[in-house]
Amino acid sequence: TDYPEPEFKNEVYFFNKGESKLVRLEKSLSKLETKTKAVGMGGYESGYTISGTKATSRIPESPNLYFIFSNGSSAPASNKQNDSTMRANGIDQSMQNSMNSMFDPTNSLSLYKTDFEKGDRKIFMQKAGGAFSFNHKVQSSDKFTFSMRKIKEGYWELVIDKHLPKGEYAFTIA
Amino acid sequence: GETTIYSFGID
Repeated sequence: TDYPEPEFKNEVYFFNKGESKLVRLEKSLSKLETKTKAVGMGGYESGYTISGTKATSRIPESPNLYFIFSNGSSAPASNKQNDSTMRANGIDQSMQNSMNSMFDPTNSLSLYKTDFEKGDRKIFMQKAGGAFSFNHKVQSSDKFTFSMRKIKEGYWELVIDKHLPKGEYAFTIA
Repeated sequence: GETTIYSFGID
């Protein structure tokens, strides 16, 4: 298998293995928000919000899905211009690489199927019904397991263990 | 802090 080097490091990419192509995922930032509904009723939510109901990155349904993550430590300098600019600023590539290699995504990445609320996607860490709700159970968004295979220094392949049905999904980085 | 999220849809 030919593993391409991604344009951006420390990002999760979809890996089209058949064509050896990477597809960038929709990137967003979110704070963990906690919401308590109606004082004393016990309705409680905590989670992340992603704006819009559909991700801009689309992947065709397939029984085997692969993603990659690179922290750039084994990547060759992408271009000379960039390299000399960094050197001029006192940052050399090898120093940059050793800084990058400190981030190991093993055990830091999680995959969720997103829920929906008011036109946005949500990842619930915890969600509990109120006092008059029939559902007192604390729930979270559905989480999927995957395995991470180290391909080379600073470069991992994520293999999704389960068939993912049509829908919206998101990786979070802890 | 903020968490980075990478989202995608399966069609």
